[in-house]
Amino acid sequence: QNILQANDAFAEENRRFFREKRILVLNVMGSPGSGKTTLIEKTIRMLEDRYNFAVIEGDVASTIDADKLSKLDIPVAQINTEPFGGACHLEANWIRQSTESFDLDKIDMIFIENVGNLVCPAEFDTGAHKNIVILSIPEGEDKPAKYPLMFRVSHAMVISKLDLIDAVGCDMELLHENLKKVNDGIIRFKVSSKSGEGFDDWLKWVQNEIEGIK
Amino acid sequence: QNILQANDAFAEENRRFFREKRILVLNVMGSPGSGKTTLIEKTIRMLEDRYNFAVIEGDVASTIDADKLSKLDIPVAQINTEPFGGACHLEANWIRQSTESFDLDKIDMIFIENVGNLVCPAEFDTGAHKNIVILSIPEGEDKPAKYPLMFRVSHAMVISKLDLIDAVGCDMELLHENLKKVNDGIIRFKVSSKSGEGFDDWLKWVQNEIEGIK
Ligand SMILES: Nc1nc2c(ncn2[C@@H]2O[C@H](COP(=O)(O)OP(=O)(O)OP(=O)(O)O)[C@@H](O)[C@H]2O)c(=O)[nH]1
Ligand SMILES: Nc1nc2c(ncn2[C@@H]2O[C@H](COP(=O)(O)OP(=O)(O)OP(=O)(O)O)[C@@H](O)[C@H]2O)c(=O)[nH]1
Ligand SMILES: [Mg+2]
Ligand SMILES: [Mg+2]
Repeated sequence: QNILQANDAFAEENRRFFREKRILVLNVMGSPGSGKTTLIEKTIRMLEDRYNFAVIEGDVASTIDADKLSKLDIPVAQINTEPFGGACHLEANWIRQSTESFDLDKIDMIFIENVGNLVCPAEFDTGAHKNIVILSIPEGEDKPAKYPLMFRVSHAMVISKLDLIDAVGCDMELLHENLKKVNDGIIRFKVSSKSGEGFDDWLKWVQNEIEGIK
Repeated sequence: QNILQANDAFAEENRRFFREKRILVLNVMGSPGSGKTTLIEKTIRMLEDRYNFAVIEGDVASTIDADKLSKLDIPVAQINTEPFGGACHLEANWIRQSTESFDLDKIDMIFIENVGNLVCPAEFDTGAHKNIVILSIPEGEDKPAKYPLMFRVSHAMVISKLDLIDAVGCDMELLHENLKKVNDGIIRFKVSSKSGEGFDDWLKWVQNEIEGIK
């Protein structure tokens, strides 16, 4: 329990620090392969002429995602948890340390891509202003009921890989019903990072959030 | 560290206990929605006239999976970790306790379906004879490189949702290349629990393992 309390204190500090710097921080969580990196990449490409982005990439091992995002010519910091024992989540003080390599006066928004996991990251506040959970169509409609904390701590949910809905099948009504029992107020988006479907609403919301911090 | 050592001791005891009872125990792990329950269900349906099965179902919350499997008319024990603080894995002593409701003299094989997570369950030995990791096609080819421990501790990997390969696309060569660097000796199966493709090899292997314990 002490770990979580110490982490919460760090997280509050982060949140205040980023708010004073007028930098929006979104913490993106979701299962392995749910589409976190692809969504972040596409979002930055579509807004890069208006805002300056940076990404903090959290993974147990490898720099595969950081390398993908470095191609966007933005600051990317990679946190690997394997050297710390392979933690399944990111902690608030690691987030703060990883921004030391950024020129924060030139950044409008930071995406944190958390470790792919629907359980542990929900317990550790990173200090982000909002938590986003990505749920991909192939995972199934029951995830909010089976992994409730993640959906409870998230301000918004992005249903990803919408282009697969015909191939996979998905009972959207059942998904929303499951979600209602866990977090009725969560904001919902449905997107395909492949076809771009649904991105308008999502981008509008992100821009709103960036402007709200300024 | 003490938690892991105590768990390892319990796990060794479980393994010995199940071997003496001539019961094969397989621990099935994988991301949320990777297809664990569907694979277990289909496997039992295809072998139920030859063997008697039981399932230990691990989830943070809900009995959704246990309810699905109870329709097979087999003993199913549900472990929910939410009352224990929402742990992201199953521990060896919970496994042993959950078999107390089973008539072990009538069982040939027990499937453990672990909590959906590619990180934490890999660290906790359940006492199963073999670990199986399920990797679904939509998750992507890079998972062995990004979540290495899970693929290292697994004896076999089942690539699931093969029927989606045309809709999703998957570079199998890249997947095997990533796997080679982490666990070159892992046994590999490719299946679709929807179409039944690839089940012959998987079922042959499961039967071999059951016969091996007898
Ligand atoms: N069809 C389809 N595939 C997608 C979409 N978004 C991502 N993918 C694919 O899904 C796989 C995983 O995507 P990633 O963005 O790497 O997922 P991730 O959540 O970042 O994965 P980890 O960081 O490893 O946990 C890749 O093969 C992507 O090409 C989408 O909208 N539609
Ligand atoms: N197309 C296709 N879908 C599948 C296959 N196997 C499972 N699914 C679907 O994938 C979704 C998740 O399947 P589950 O078996 O519940 O996955 P799981 O790994 O047990 O999920 P959790 O226990 O919640 O972590 C469901 O909608 C299934 O119908 C398959 O071989 N092909
Ligand atoms: Mg990623
Ligand atoms: Mg399941």
